[in-house]
Amino acid sequence: VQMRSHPRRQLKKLSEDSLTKQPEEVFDVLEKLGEGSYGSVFKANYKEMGEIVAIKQVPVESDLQEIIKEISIMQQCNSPHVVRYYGSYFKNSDLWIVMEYCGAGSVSDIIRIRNKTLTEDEIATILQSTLKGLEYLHFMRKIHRDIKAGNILLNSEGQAKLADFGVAGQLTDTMAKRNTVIGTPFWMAPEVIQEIGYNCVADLWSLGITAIEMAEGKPPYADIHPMRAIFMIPTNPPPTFRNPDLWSEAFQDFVGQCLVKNPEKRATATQLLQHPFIKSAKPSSILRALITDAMEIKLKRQEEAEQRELDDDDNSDEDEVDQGTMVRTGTGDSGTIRAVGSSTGSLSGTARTMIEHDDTGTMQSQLGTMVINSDDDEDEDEGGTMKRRDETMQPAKPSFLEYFEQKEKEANGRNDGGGRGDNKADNRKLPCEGDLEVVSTWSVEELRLRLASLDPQMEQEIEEIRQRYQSKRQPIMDAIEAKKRQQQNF
Amino acid sequence: LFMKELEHIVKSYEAYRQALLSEVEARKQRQQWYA
Repeated sequence: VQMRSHPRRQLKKLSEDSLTKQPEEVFDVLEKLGEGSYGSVFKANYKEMGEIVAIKQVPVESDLQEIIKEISIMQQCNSPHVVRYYGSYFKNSDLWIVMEYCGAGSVSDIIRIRNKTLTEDEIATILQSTLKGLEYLHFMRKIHRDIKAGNILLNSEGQAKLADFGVAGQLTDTMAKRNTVIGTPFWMAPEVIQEIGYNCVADLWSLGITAIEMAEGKPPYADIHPMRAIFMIPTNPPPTFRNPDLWSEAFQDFVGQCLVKNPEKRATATQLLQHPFIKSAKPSSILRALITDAMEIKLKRQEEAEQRELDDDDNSDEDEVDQGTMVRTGTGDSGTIRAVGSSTGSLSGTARTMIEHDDTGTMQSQLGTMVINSDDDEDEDEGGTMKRRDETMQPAKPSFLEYFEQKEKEANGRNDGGGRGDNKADNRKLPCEGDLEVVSTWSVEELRLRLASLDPQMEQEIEEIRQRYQSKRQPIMDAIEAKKRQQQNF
Repeated sequence: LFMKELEHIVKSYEAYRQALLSEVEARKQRQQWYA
């Protein structure tokens, strides 16, 4: 495993030229990193710059609205502590989302691969970067809503970055508090569970839970059913460490500041960055040893898996062998917990980590991200487009009806009671529906003329509406064409 | 929406055609009756 000793060139966005090409011309897809919440994540080489990137391939039939939300939030962010978005491509039935590559994977991946929880020093360093990311995000009036070790990625230099904005929300001035139950149960703040509205500090509760997760290998209540935990989190006092003697006062105080049940009394990201535990955090270089260790183990397991595949056709999953005893680093002697590997083994570690406690544990908690109330209603309310759509859904009255109504009025005004002088077929439009009795007032000759002119008249009307719709459609088609010229990439 | 309008036009013309044909037929029968 080679570590970079110098800062990387900062890739901000894919070049215009790259975005006009097919993605396989722009990238060499190297290996699959894992499964994200919406699709597979691949490691790829951005040939133009020789930069390694991560590409999330999302099937178009999946929930594109969520994906677009994720892209939109990443696109608006420009922080070294938030995973960068470089661009997207449509390729066959997949959307390729090109993002910053974080070589070490998620913090939960590292814990799982090494079967070791983290030391206080390592935790403080990770928390410091994470807090900087949250401070930035909250400044941008965005809530992450799914902070946990699985969504904190480390690059090979040990810098932690926030990832997976699939459930993130944007606060607007008119909607300072959201009330959608969203996140991963064990990390969810009490006010989020209670659906009483929440704001950015909900992420700080989740960060406190994440701190315990990094220290103990699992969040509080992980050994009970998530639905029960949902009832316990708002009712019980804030969780603490299982064995407080193992942890410094500064660390315990930091977690205590995060896990304040009243959101109004909970510290903000900016305040927590000033906490002594965070202020005294060591530089990210201290994480290199643990990253190297994790990457070496991963590499070794990959080689072993490849060897096994060569030996027999049995498809061994890395995760299936990853069931060793997890021991706490540092003070050690704290009992053993048995970790069952993630069902995904992903780069982004997007949730769904299964942790089973001790050998007698009967509970396998699915720690997946949950969304109880959909945001759709909120979005529709904000958009205010429904009324307009209703209006346009009403079929417009065909022009011929108006024309004919007018003609009929004129005819009635003349009160000629029968065939009219003006018998030119091209001027004849249809009577109103339900007013077809008028035909009885016409002469036989007029009836025949009208019948003869019926088909060309109908064709003319159809041509008129075709042209009317074409003129409406054209600007949209032009816009699509312009996008196509860029190979639908953005 | 286009298809809806199209359908509306075609149905209206069809109803109109039927009304005209019925009226022509009625006049024909009336003429025969008078004859």
